[in-house]
Amino acid sequence: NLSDKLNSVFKKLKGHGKLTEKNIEEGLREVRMALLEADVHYAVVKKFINDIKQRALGQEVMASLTPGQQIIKIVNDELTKLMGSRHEDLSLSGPLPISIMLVGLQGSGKTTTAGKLSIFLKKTGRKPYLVPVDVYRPAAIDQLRKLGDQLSVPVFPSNPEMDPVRICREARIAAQKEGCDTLLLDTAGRLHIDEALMAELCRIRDEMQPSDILLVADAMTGQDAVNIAKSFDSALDIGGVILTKMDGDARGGAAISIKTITDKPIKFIGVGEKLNDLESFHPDRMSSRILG
Amino acid sequence: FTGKREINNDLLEELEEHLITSDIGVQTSMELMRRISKKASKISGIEQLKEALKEEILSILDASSSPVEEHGTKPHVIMVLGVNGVGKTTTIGKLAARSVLEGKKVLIAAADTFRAAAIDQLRIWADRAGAEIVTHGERTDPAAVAYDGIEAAIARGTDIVLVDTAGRLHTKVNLMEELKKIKRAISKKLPDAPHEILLVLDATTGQNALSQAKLFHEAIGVTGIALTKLDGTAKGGIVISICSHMKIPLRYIGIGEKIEDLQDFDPTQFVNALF
Ligand SMILES: Nc1nc2c(ncn2[C@@H]2O[C@H](COP(=O)(O)OP(=O)(O)OP(=O)(O)O)[C@@H](O)[C@H]2O)c(=O)[nH]1
Ligand SMILES: Nc1nc2c(ncn2[C@@H]2O[C@H](COP(=O)(O)OP(=O)(O)OP(=O)(O)O)[C@@H](O)[C@H]2O)c(=O)[nH]1
Ligand SMILES: [Mg+2]
Ligand SMILES: [Mg+2]
Repeated sequence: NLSDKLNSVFKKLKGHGKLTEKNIEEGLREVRMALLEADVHYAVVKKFINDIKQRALGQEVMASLTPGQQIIKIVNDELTKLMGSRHEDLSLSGPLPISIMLVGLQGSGKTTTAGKLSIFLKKTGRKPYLVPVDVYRPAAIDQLRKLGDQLSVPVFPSNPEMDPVRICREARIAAQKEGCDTLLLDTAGRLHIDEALMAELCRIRDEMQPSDILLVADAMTGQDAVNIAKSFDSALDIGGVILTKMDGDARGGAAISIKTITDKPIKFIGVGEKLNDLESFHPDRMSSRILG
Repeated sequence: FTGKREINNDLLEELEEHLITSDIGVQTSMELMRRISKKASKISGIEQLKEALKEEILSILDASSSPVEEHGTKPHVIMVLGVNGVGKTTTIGKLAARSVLEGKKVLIAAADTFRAAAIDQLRIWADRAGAEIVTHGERTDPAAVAYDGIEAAIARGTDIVLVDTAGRLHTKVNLMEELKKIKRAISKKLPDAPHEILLVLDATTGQNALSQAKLFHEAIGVTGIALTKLDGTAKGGIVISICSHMKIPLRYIGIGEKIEDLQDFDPTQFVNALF
């Protein structure tokens, strides 16, 4: 792992003198490899390594740490800071019923996450209302309805012939009638390069004025994460990100790419297929996972 | 003269960046750059450099390709697996449709008995494709569905059986054991089956696809790969790394959500799309 690699790079340097440009270069080469293997975007890595180098240059080697450990400490600190040093909550402000919109690529976990968020909202004393806005994927509406039934959360009776914006508008009225205060809008997966479908998201946003728009992204996304994040953010001005499938062994470097490009916080992580498997995001734990 | 050399280094870095941002992976990218820089002295410009890279990548992809085995016995059984959300169910719909269009009799076994509405989703695809479907309902034993699917196919003289399985992370030991159980049930009913074990990978996935391929292969023996969502901006370069390490042939690519959005993998087209 990275600690071992860095320690062998710095073996000869133990405890004396400053971190010089040459030995920092060698150490950062290992860090660069680790970040690229973790799926952090090439350009993001380049900038990050440069920033680290400036910070590391000329530092005294701390007595308590090996130079390798010191580099790791600097990298870890910078990564954690980059990813947001504190936990960010869902934005829930606005006249009731508010809307939370879930968007993202095909298969990233939006529908399942909608179910998970409804449990989370119930636990905080709110009354969620699930809205199936995916009229394209076969049985997408059935999927969300079945999750709602499992959780005893009401689900708007969408049908695939309806227009998505109309579904949202009618769902808001229905939610009000049911005494619910928070709509969860489960939109269809789409490519960020699909202009018509991205425009549809803008229409939904304009109609519903969501309190929060969450990009649901797969933790195993590779270099494409920057393209995805940039497009969804510039189209919608997202409020935050939910990183799913974190229960696997993907290092999750996409988290760094997404945060760097959008500067929006990762609010939750999905850690399994069950509806309880939602956790709040911890930047420090993510950093050490990414570094490996 | 020194100037020309400097350009080359920037050029090489640019090419390496292109490889890495295509998800080819840093190790495989470095290896590819090593191979072509040996030839770089004979190369006079960026276009030739790109062509050299394309040739190297093609040789990796060709080395791991192998034709689908025609064994002539019925039914031909294809088991489809992969992690969550990659496009297994949709790919089965596409494969079923193309086989039906070729005049084949197709049966789909709905062995994802776990995820909400998985069976409803597959039923719609079977209907669109003109294929039969065998299902036991949610929360039943997936191995039993697979077994019954094969049994029905044998009885009806079906040509092709497609077995859909639940998405599962390759790191979950109990779920990988379930997959082995499904395979055993299929073999029990039809000794040489499954004839194809198709791993579905998402083109937007990064280096984790290598771990997926390794662990699914170790657990159950993958005979082919389907790479989906190539209609996005991701290049799917990780398959190059997989082919160079594991020699598993890439059979199909998914290029959209409609029933006709499936193509046979064409290495030359794939490599040209990379650049
Ligand atoms: N292991 C794991 N699986 C997850 C997680 N979140 C979702 N899934 C699974 O990922 C697959 C896709 O989830 P969906 O909720 O259907 O994804 P989606 O984004 O709604 O898909 P589309 O609507 O087609 O775009 C399902 O098999 C889910 O069970 C997670 O955090 N961990
Ligand atoms: N753009 C695009 N979307 C695809 C492609 N293949 C599948 N999809 C979409 O990806 C999403 C997930 O597809 P599924 O077939 O449900 O994936 P799965 O692997 O069966 O998912 P689980 O069973 O939940 O693990 C759906 O929205 C599909 O329409 C493709 O080639 N291109
Ligand atoms: Mg969905
Ligand atoms: Mg499926």
